[in-house]
Amino acid sequence: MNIFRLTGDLSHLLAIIILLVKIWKTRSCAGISGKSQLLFALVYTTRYLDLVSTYISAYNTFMKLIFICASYATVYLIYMKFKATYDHNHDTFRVEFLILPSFVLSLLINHDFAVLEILWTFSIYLESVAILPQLFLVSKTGEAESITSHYLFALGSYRGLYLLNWIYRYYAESHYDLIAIVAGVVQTVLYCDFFYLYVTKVLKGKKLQLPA
Amino acid sequence: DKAEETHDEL
Repeated sequence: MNIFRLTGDLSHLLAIIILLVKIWKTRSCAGISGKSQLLFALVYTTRYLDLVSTYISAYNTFMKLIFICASYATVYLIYMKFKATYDHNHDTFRVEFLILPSFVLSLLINHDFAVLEILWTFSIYLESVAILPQLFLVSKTGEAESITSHYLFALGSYRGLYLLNWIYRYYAESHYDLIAIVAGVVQTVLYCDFFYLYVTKVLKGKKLQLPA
Repeated sequence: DKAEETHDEL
């Protein structure tokens, strides 16, 4: 565990909490892509199947359980409890275009052709693009609430911090995982445009609005 | 490629 990984994990946790609290407090999931949240639930489920086979640490187990439970809770709030507020007219990204290529790629490029390993690889590939429906929704409506922007910033920062973690581990532990690194770079790059808008607008107290 | 036996990251 190094400082980059810890802050990355905490940033990830913060993102999930921000989203849950926002939906709960406002009793609304307007502006949130249910499809991205479904993809994240799929990501955590397929990645953390090793909970039953491999013990790493209490911290690791605890965080995995939190991520899985929180993602299912979010999906429940969007599709069941606050369904009436869900923006399904704008949430029209075709998720099969993300799920199928991720799955095929995980069959082709993986560390080991074993069920758990392929599902882990699939989750890494899918996570890298899972935010696209959310970014698509923001681009369709042309704006995002500040709290949604904070959520996206925390979520995007997490993989960016993991990039620093991977650089650190490469030098400190001679450890690297090319699949995670390449997918992590892709994931972080997808947020760049958003990061720019976040710094130039949201941090200056303005609403995140895209140019018409 | 130097993949670990287990994936210790989240």
